[in-house]
Amino acid sequence: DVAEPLTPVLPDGPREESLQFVSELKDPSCSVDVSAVWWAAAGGRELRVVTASESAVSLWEPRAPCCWARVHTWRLPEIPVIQIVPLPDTCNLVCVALGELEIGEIRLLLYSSETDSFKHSLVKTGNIKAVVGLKDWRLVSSSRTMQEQQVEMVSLSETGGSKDWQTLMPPEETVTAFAEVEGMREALVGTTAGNSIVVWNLKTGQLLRNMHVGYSYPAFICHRAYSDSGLLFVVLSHPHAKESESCGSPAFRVVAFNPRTGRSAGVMFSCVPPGPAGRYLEGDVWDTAGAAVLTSGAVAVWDLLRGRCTAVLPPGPAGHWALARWAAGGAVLLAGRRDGTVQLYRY
Amino acid sequence: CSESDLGPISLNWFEELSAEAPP
Repeated sequence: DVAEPLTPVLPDGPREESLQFVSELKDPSCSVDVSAVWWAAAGGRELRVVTASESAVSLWEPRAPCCWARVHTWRLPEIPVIQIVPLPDTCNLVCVALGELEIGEIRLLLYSSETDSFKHSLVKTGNIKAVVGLKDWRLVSSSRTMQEQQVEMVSLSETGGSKDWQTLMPPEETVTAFAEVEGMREALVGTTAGNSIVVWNLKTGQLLRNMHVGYSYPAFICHRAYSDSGLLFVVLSHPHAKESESCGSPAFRVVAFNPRTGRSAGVMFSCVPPGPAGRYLEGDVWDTAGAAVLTSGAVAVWDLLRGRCTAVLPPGPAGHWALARWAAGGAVLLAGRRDGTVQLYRY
Repeated sequence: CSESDLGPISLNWFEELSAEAPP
């Protein structure tokens, strides 16, 4: 458990921020996702790691110094786990999406103090295309039948049930991702398969805006949104983007939208460092920090407002990185390998 | 980006669009 020295490969001079190795855990199963959750502990709450394999989800608690112990495993043998859905500001709760090819159901995994036992409960079934957890124990998902698309928000109860449902007006195109607008409890944005940004009023269910952003950067998905000075800023990524001569291989982009006019302008562009790093595969955003797994097996971190790569975790002899997730308000990066290894880094 | 690129900006865009959009 000695801090591992890093050799970041940076495109433009010395790093200003860096990643500092903190600890490692190893799940014996192949990882499909990793996340961090707050969990009640003596005298307060503590950050715990959640690892997901195809048939089980495990909760890990910190044991000093720098060690992790698995405290519970929820067995989910019927349908493969696809992803963990982060629920901000919750405690003692894990949300997972299960399915084959696409999400077929969403479940809550939790500890019940009433029965002093761990349990899981079904929240939603369907052909679910996108799901996001919002503040205040809310979950939004889009699902599609042959005839129509359904977008719904559910309010979750602390016992794992669903308290209240709100239907949101669906856009014509399939919704690919959602992001809550930070600081605006009733505003939600989504990206669509038709290269649009859509905006909803969560209280009324109204679809307020459908803003097309052109086909220059196809198949983007939204990670984060906030409103400032009358503009809506959205952080996008391009999971299937190819390298172009003018701007290299794109990872994240910050775009400003004027919701009144539907016009947009690029604010900042974050590229994969030149060299053998490869292309963007998948990533996570917290505040102004973006982290992504690249096709080379490295994890790269960017300051999104400056468009600058600040650190790179190269693939080690033990294998390629496959997962990169932020935890604890962006202060901790979880990097995961398919073999079940998860390393925590302080950023 | 400037206001001329993006058109007239309103600080109350969310409330205004909610009032204008179909219920």
